Amino acid sequence: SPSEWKCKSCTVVNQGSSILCSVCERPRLAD
Amino acid sequence: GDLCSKLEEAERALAIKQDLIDKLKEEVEQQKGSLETVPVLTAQAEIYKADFLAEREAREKLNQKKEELQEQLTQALAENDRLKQD
Amino acid sequence: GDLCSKLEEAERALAIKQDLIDKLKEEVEQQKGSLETVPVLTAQAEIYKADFLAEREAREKLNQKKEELQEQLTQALAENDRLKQD
Repeated sequence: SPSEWKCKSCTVVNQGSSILCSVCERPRLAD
Repeated sequence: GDLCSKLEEAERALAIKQDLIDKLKEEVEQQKGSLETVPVLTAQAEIYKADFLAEREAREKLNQKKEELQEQLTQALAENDRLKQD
Repeated sequence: GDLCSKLEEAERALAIKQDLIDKLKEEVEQQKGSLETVPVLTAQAEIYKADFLAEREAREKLNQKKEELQEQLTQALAENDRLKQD
């Protein structure tokens, strides 16, 4: 999996290892 | 190891999200119950409004009748006085 | 491989649950908006009820007054007739 991912909702950049966004707790694949 | 911990985290997150879904569904149902009073209250307000308007119309008619009677009584009493004079 | 597919499946399930949570939250907010009319409707019904009761009381008083006037007029007209006889 990528080293990091950007939350589609609050645009925060999260660690690749995290399942939920560290700010809004939405999952990586959520729209 | 890394994959395992991510999978565990994902499953914990699934449980938390499901818990939130259950709570939200319960709130929606409770609100639906409260919303059922809206048409009842609307109908009640309409009925009281209609009753109020009907009563007010009846009172206005009655008031007119009372005025007429008052006028007739005044005339009859004046007639009385005149006749007594005579 | 197996762990990977399980993790992907868990993350897809999380996204679906999140979507449901978003929809439920939206429904709760919409219902909250509708529920705000409940106290307004309740107050409106109470006001119309109070107005209706006040009008009905006023009409009953007026009706009593009209009856009294009717009685007085009847007596005055009888007195008139008697005086005319005399």
